[in-house]
Amino acid sequence: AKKRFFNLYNNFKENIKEVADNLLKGDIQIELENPDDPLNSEFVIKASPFGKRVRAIALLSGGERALLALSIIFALHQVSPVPFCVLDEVDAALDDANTLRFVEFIKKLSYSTQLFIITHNKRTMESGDILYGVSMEDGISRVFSLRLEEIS
Amino acid sequence: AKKRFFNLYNNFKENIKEVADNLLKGDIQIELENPDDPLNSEFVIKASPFGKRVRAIALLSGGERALLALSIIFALHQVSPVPFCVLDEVDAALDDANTLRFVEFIKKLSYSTQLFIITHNKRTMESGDILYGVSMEDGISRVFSLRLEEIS
Amino acid sequence: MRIKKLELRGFKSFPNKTEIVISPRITIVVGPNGCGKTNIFEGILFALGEKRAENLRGNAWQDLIFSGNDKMSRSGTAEVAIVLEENDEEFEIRRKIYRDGRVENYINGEYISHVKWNDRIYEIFPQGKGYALFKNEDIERIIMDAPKVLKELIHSAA
Amino acid sequence: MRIKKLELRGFKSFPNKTEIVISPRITIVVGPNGCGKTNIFEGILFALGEKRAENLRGNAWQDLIFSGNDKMSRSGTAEVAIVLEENDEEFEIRRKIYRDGRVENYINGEYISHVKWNDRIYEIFPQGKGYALFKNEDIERIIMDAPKVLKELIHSAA
Ligand SMILES: Nc1ncnc2c1ncn2[C@@H]1O[C@H](COP(=O)(O)OP(=O)(O)OP(=O)(O)O)[C@@H](O)[C@H]1O
Ligand SMILES: Nc1ncnc2c1ncn2[C@@H]1O[C@H](COP(=O)(O)OP(=O)(O)OP(=O)(O)O)[C@@H](O)[C@H]1O
Ligand SMILES: [Mg+2]
Ligand SMILES: [Mg+2]
Repeated sequence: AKKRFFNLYNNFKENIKEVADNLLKGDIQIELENPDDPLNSEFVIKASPFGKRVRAIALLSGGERALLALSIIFALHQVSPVPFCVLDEVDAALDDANTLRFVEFIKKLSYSTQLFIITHNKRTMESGDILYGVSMEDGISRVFSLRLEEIS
Repeated sequence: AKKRFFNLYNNFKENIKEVADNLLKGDIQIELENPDDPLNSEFVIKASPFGKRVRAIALLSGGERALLALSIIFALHQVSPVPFCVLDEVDAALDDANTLRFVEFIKKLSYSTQLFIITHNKRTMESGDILYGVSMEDGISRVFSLRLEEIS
Repeated sequence: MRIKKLELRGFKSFPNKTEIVISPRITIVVGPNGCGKTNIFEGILFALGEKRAENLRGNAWQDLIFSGNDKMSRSGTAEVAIVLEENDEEFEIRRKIYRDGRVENYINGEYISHVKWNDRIYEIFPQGKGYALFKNEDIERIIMDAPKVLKELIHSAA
Repeated sequence: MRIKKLELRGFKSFPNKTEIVISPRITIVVGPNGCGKTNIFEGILFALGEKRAENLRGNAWQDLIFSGNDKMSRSGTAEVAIVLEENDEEFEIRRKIYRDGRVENYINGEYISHVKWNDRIYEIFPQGKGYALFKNEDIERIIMDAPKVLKELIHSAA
């Protein structure tokens, strides 16, 4: 049992390292709070963007936290895949460079996982193959198909 | 005392109505929870964008909540002014149209109140008269003066 | 397993029947503040078995029924349906809210008890939906809960 | 009353002395994620009398001192100063954090007790700073607290 645990544990550490390299551009470290009692120990997560020594999650910026959350989600997804993922404005705090990384990432992910994404962000918008616009008139919402040419 | 209370109370209701018209494009209603005991009563806030009948604050969208919060802040400011206002990415949830309203509003406000605004939004950026860019290298932040021509 | 389409009728700001075809890969939804995008997100959450109206910004289930205005009267019920495809076979899950707050569940048009229905949803999402559907406001919660979630996940998989 | 400039030295990601001139009207700060913008915001909060390190994303005051890395060693202290102008007269408020967690306050270079210093800040912000300095994450709190804050404000002004 201990062997199986460490197998999955190390596997996950590798998953999240890879996601962190590409998305957060930083290190995400998973540790056991109590290494002498691994099967009962709580987990500890530390993260720091490349070039920064600070590891406490509390010190991360708004955009860095968004990327950390996404890295956690996507790494969990590799361990325990779900058929589809629905995201509502999760890219709101990302700057231009990080938005591009996020878009690259979801494009790769979409080969194995269906994605339904609500966004205000033009870059994210451009990654879609079906595009819908929603409008409201007199308190009633309507949905329209959109073509990408009209938007960019 | 009751007279003074109602004076300020009605005054505030007018303040926030004016802000709501321009910023939220909606109604913000302030009511007394207990109209028979006004001096001890709690306050109740209801809001609904124009054209929508729903008044419960819980049902407002992300962007509508941001505008409601800003309307409250700016209406409070008219009752009890502060010399300066520091805002950190409060425009993150606003769409293009609402960002323009927000920018118009802060331009007016800046005649009587100093504003220091952190943003990722290009429209908001354009409203500034002093512009700073922050960058980080090797974990060290540096601040640079920027000219608006370089950005747009 | 994939979603083929989503249907909303009488749900929040969608009084009229609205059908949204879902791409096998990436579907994008855009629009101004307050137009109804998160309402669509909440429609999906609801269809997939959300147990508490509070998580969909309602105080009670009936708050999720289109409340009506000058142009259109209040809806009698709110319905959300999702058509899923698994092993080349389509099936539809549907939930309906009545004005008295009752919620009924259907699979392929057939009424089904809450318990049986939850089992079916659990087959689609064995780890729970918390990590497949999330919005901007969930980011802090995801970071804070991650150590516990991770421990549970690794132990249950081991 | 207006702010003329802000100075940071050894505070969070600003080990070098950084002077930021503040516009009489609108000053804008931009930059990529994680570059230090909110750190500047927290510097202003700190200078204006923030009482808890936790509100500035530190567990203790000394966490707010530049922690050092391969390129530059940890700072000995963190300092933030604000130069204010009132009735054509300039005065400077400054706060300093030491590695042992001690915080010292100065007005115009003169050491001053926390109590006297709080009184001075209170003159600038009689209603408290909660409604003059806020970030995106505060939006929910502002909406939730508004009924109480409003009641207090109207009653104290009446
Ligand atoms: N039961 C209901 N009946 C009618 N309208 C409703 C109902 N519930 C919510 N609404 C309306 O839906 C709107 C909110 O929509 P939603 O939260 O989906 O916006 P959004 O597109 O996500 O906007 P944002 O970009 O600001 O997040 C509100 O204006 C509210 O009035
Ligand atoms: N005591 C410290 N010493 C050194 N670096 C620190 C210290 N405290 C915080 N930092 C660094 O400051 C960075 C966070 O900066 P900040 O929160 O100001 O970013 P930001 O510009 O607001 O970004 P965003 O646009 O994502 O909100 C973190 O990467 C963290 O490593
Ligand atoms: Mg929304
Ligand atoms: Mg920030």
